[in-house]
Amino acid sequence: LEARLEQAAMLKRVVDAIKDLVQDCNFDCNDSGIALQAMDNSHVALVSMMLKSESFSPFRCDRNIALGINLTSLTKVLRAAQGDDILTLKAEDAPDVVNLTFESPESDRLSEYDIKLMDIDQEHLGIPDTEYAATITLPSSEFSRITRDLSALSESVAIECTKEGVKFTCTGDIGNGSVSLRQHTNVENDAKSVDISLTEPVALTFSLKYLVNFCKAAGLSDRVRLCLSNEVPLLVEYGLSNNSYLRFYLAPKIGD
Amino acid sequence: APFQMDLYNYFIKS
Repeated sequence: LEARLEQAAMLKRVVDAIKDLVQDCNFDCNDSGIALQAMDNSHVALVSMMLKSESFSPFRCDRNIALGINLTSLTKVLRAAQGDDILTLKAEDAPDVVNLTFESPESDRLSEYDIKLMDIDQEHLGIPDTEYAATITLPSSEFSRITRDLSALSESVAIECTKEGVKFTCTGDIGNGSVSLRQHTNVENDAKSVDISLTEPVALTFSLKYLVNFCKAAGLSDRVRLCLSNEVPLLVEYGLSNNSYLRFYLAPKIGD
Repeated sequence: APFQMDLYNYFIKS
C-alpha cells in the first residue's frame, strides 16, 4: 500500500471524530481505497468510513490488506502532523507496521513514524441498502448546534419529520425544548440550505450523547445528511470529496 | 422505558 494525502487534516479529523466511539479498527485497503467499519462496544453506534482511492494521489494497493490499528496510537502519531502536511501511508504485504510520513509543503521537514499493527478479529457486518422515508440535508454546524443545545437538557431527542419540516424535541428534568426546521433554500449560499425529502412521516428517538459525538465530524463537511425510517437505525453522513464519506449509524430507542 | 435497539442484531452478519 502506498497512499498519499494532500492534506493530513482530513485523516486527523476523521480519526478524531471516531476515536471516542471505536478503539481498535481494521483499515481495509484494496484498489478502490481504504475502508473502515466498526461498532461501539454497546452496539448502539456503527462507524463506516470510505476513503476512495481518488481521494489520494497517488494511490496504489497491490494486494488487499487489513491494517489493524489502535486509534489512540494513531491519534498520538497524527498529532505530530500539521494539517497542511502531505501525509503518506505505506504498508508492505503481511505487514507488522504501518508507516506514516508527514512532509511540510513549505520546508524540507520530513517526519516518519511506524505504528505497530494489531491482529483484530472483526466480524464484518452487512449494511443493507435502505430506502429511507425521510432524508434531511442541513448545514453541519446547524446540526451540531441543535444536538449541543438539546443535550444540555436531556439524554435523548425525538426527531420527527413531516411535510411541515423536521422537529427535534427533548424533555428533561429542568424542562423541555425543541428546534424546528423547514425546507429552506438559501439563494446566496446553498451550503446554508435545508433540504427535506419525505415519502412518509417519521418519528424516532435517539441518544443525544452519540449524536453529539458524531458532530465531531462537522469540520469535515459543510453539510450533513440525516436519513430516517421508522424502526431503522439513523444514518448520519458527512460527505467528503471524491465520493469518500464518513457515516454513522445510530440505533433508535424503540417501544415501551 | 424504551429499549435501545441492538445494532449487532440489525446488521446481519454478511
